[in-house]
This record gives sequence, structure tokens and C-alpha cells, in this order.
Amino acid sequence: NEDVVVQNEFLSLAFDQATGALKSLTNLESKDSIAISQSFGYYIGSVGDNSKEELRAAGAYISRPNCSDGCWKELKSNGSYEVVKGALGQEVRQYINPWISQVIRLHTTSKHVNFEWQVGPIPIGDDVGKEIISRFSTSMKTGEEFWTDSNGRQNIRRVRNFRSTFKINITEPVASNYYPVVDRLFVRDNGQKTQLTILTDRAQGGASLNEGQVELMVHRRLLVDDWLGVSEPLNEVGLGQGLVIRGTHRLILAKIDKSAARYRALSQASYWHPTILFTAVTTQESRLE
Amino acid sequence: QHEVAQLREAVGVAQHHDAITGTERQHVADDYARQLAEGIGECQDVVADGINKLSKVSSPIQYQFCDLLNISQCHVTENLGQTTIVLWNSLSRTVNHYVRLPVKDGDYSVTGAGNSDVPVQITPLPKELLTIPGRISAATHELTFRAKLPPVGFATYLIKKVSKSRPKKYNRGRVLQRTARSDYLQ
Repeated sequence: NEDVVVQNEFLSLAFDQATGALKSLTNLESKDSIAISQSFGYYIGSVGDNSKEELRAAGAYISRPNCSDGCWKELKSNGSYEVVKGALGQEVRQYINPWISQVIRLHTTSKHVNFEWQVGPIPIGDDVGKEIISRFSTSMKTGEEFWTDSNGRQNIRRVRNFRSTFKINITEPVASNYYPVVDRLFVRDNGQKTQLTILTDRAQGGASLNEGQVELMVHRRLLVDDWLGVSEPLNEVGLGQGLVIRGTHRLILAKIDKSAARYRALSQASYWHPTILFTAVTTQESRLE
Repeated sequence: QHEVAQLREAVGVAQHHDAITGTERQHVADDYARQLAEGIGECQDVVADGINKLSKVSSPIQYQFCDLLNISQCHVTENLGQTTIVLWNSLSRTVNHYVRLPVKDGDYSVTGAGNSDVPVQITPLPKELLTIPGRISAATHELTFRAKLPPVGFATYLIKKVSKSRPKKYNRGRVLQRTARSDYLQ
């Protein structure tokens, strides 16, 4: 009945043994520990009727979750999981549903955690377009603010339901708080002086819609054209099957003053990962040398 | 220069905001992917030439690449007898990188420079990965080892499939499984 623990000399993660869900993340160097859960959910893409600006449909150009009965739709996990432990790494493999699975991996010498997700094809049998989100909810006191990067260079401070250059009237509670994330987004707990940074492996949209939370949009499948130029819905017209996408979010929990050095190095190592070449070995070892 | 030009032009074309944001029609998206893939293929020849130059071999070695490692598909490693793998590090600092290669089930050895024995972990691939539409691969496991790469340099490793009769010093990831409670499924 104990929690499942995945650990190396730098980080420790605990998972609920009944469901395989993530429960806590601890930085063993700084002794900082946060309660954290990660879940998948989706927003329903607005259909609208494109007769007026306010009734534009969600599509290739527009993300406009339909929040008429609550925005966030949780995708409950099936509760099946596997734990793999070996000399070079430990991982928990979560089976969320027939079209979402995830591997949370910690290599022996890593100071970050990999969340490797596989999503799709997104089912549309219910005729509902969906935008799939990976959301991290933590015990961190992050207030109203979070940060996203600008093309991987400097960080831009974001404040929920706020614009620094004009008084915003919020009509889209989710879309108004989504920003481009090309490399990273992070939240800070100034009391604990800790920072949770998530590195993406591609450009995505992200937000922090509640205290202690960060989320990233990992996949979309929308059934209506948004009449802004593509003239087709974001639904792989012609392939008819929907896409399976795979990707990785890399999480770093560290002190605020240590975070930048760590995520910059990791971002470069991820973006400029080694190029792998193979060649048949047909002669003796000396040729290998 | 002409080999690099193809990718350079493909990236040039992909500066269009449609390519960056995905606001193009599906067939256009497919064409962007086609151009980039062909450009990458041309550049891989340049990388191979570079490694041949750096390694000062008397006659150029033919190298192969696997572009679908993201879905654990690689025609070289999944039909492995033995192969040499070269890892090129373009960062100007030493990098420790966990190399993950799709293989069939079995035991493997990895030998580094100076015939050093490198620890290996063999792990079954997640079931969901095996069923991805379009994945054509016999690999059911993943071979992981940690490579240490010099700044702006490369390292070479020899990977060999070894017979099971050898002593069990090649590490296997232990899979502990928990399945959903039936009521939960309901």
C-alpha cells in the first residue's frame, strides 16, 4: 500500500499506488518538495456560426474553448500503470485511456523529469472538436503570474486576466490567458523561493489559469473552419483518421536563482541533441578504433 | 554547398507563418514536411562526410541514419548483429546523453573507446507505442546506455547482440505492473 517512488540522487517522485497518479516532486539537493498532480483534459472548440466576430469558430487560427458549462473537461485516468526500474533509469507508464498514454521517466543522473506523452487519434464520434491539455497542479503559491519565453530568449511575465497596455474585458476566460510557449514556461513560489519550469520540445500554447497550476496544449482536432483563410477545419482533411502525436515535457524543480542555468543548459542539450550515425562493422576492432 | 542548399531552401519556405503555426491546408502541410524531410536527407550526407574527415579514416565509411527514433523505429538496430554508432555533439561543452535505441528482445553489449564496457538497460517498449498507425518495426524493446560526448566532437560505440548464455551482467528494466480495478473502469 505504499506510494510508488521513482528516485535518483537529485529528484524523487511519488505516485499513488492505487492509480499511478503523480503525487509529489522533491528536489533532494535543495530539500524543496511540492505536492503535484498531472492530468489530461480537453477544451471543447467553439462552433459559433462565424456570422459575427464574437461567434467565430475555433479552428486553425483560433483557439476559443466553449465555456458555456465549464471550460475544463477532465479525462479521467483508467488507473492502469506500470513501473519500470533499471540501472540507468526508472519510469512510471500511465495508461490514461485508449488514446492517451504517458511515460514519466527519471534517468539515473538527470536533474529533470521527462513526461513523454502520446495522444491521439482524438475521437470525434461525439461530433465535438477538442483541444487536449496536459495540466500540472501544485501546492506552490504562485499568485496571478507566470512566465513564458520569447523565441527561447528572454522571459515575459504574464498576469492572469490582465494586459499591461490596456484595460481588458475578459470574454474568453481561457483563450485570453493563453500565450505562445516556444521553449519554456514557469511559475514561482516567492515564499519558498522555488520555481517549476516546463520545457517543451516544440512550440505550444500555455497558461496558468489557477494558483499553482500550469498547462500546455498538446493536441487539437477541430471540426469547423474558422473562416480566416484555411477554408478547412483542423481535422487532417483527406487522411480522415486524426493524428497520433508524441512529445516530451521536461520538468525542473529548483530554487529560483538556480533555475535559469539549469533550464538553459537543458534546453540547448534537448534542441541540439547529438546526431546519431550508424555503420555496419564488417572488419576487425582496429577499424572501430 | 548544394547538398546543404536543399534544406536551407526548405527552411526558407517554412518561414511562412502558415508553416510555423499550422494554418495551412492539409496537403500544404504534407508538402512542407516532404520538403524538410528531403532536405534533412541531403544534410545527413554532409554530416557523414564531416565525421569521415574528423575520424581521418583511409577510406570513407558509409553511414546510415534513423529518422524515426521518436516512434522507436530503426531498421539498423532492430535487426542487430553488431553495429557501430557514432554520436556527434555540436554543443561546445561535454554532454552526457542517454541514448535510446529500438531493438528486439535479447541481451546486448555496448563497448566504448578503449574497449570499455558501458552499462546497458534493456526495457520493453510501452504497448501503446507499438500500435501507432504507420509504425513499421519489429522492435519490442529499448536499449538505453549513457554516452559521454566531447565538446564539438563525437564518440563511437560498438553495440553487439550477445548470447543469453553469457552471465546476466546486462541489466534488464524490471516491470512491475498494476492494472485498473474493474469497478474503476465502469
